[in-house]
Amino acid sequence: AESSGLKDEL
Amino acid sequence: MNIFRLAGDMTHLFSVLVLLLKIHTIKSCAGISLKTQELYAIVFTTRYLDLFTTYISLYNTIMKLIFLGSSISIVWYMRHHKVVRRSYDKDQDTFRHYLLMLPCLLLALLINEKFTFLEVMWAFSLYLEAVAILPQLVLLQRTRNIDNLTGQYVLLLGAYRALYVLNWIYRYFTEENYVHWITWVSGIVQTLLYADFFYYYFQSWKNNVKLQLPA
Repeated sequence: AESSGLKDEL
Repeated sequence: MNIFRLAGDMTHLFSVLVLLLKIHTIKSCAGISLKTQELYAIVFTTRYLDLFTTYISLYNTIMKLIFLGSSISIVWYMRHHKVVRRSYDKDQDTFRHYLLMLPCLLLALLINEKFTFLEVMWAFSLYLEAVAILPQLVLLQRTRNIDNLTGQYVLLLGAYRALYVLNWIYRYFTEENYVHWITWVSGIVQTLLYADFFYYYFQSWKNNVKLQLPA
């Protein structure tokens, strides 16, 4: 699967 | 945000607070590896470059600023504070941490989600974070008497890593399109590095004796 791109983790 | 992620962020926050408490109130950084702290300062600086490009949430922004500010100030205290720097175990903290950075950078250039400056820096920060604890673990092995705050600092950091792994598992099964291979693999490597330390930590806790790691 493709990555969602959004990096909301720290 | 799920409970594992929140608990992970909170244990991460507490670990930093424990360290700052030790430095501020006891004016001591004995048993703390400056090498590891410098690596963390680099990790957060290179990972949070997106502070300027992407807004996610107020929580996200504040936490990023806290981790950036605390990691840089810890390094400053250990290097420059008149009293604190004298308690630094310089002769024991000999890990050549700069040698860890080059392989991490090369790996980030090869394996990244996209070949852009921000993405390569992001991947680099994850690879570097995975190994950043190594100088601290080496110092712990050399330091015969580990005080409670230092032990708790590493314990909280390890708990943060373990909770993030649970968070990824939870998100994988509950969110569509949630796939971050680079984060997962480097995160699992990092969590495994703590396992050895925890083994001895819990043994000493169980037997109610002071933590002593084998040479």
